[in-house]
Amino acid sequence: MNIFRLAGDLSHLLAIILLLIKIWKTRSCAGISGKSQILFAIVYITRYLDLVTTFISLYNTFMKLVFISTSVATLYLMYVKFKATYDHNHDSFRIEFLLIPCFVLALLINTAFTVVEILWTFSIYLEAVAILPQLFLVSKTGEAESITSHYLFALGSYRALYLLNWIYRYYAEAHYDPIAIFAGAIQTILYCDFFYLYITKVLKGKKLQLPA
Amino acid sequence: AEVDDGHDEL
Repeated sequence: MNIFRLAGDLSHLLAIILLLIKIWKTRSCAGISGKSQILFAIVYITRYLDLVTTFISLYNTFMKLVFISTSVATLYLMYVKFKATYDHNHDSFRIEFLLIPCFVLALLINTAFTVVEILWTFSIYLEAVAILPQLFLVSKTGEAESITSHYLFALGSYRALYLLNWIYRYYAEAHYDPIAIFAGAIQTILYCDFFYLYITKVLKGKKLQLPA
Repeated sequence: AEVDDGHDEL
């Protein structure tokens, strides 16, 4: 554990809490992509299968349980409790176009051809692109509420901080995982355009509105 | 603590 890794995990946790607060307080999931949330739930469930096979630390187990349960809770709020507010007309991204290539890539490029390892690799590839339906939704509606912007910023920062963690670990521990680093770099790059808009607009008190 | 088998990151 180093400061970048801890900050990354906390940023990830903050993102999830912000999203739940937004949905709960506004009693609405307008502007949130259910497709991205489905993908994130798949990411956590397929990645954390090792919960039952490998014990790493109490912190690790606790965080995994938090990520799985909050992603399921988010889906419940979106698809059951506040279903009427779900913006399904704009949330039209076809997730099979992400799921299938990620799965094929995990079958081809992985570190061990076992069920748990392939699903872990699949989850890493899928996480890299899981935000695309959300970014697609924002681009379709042309705007995002400020709390949704904060959510996206915290969620994007998390993998960017992990990149710093991986650089640190490479030098300090000679530890590196090429699959995670490659996917994490792609994931962070996908947020760059959003980061730019967030810093130039939302932090100056303006609403995130895309140029027409 | 780091582990050789398994993934210690989230």
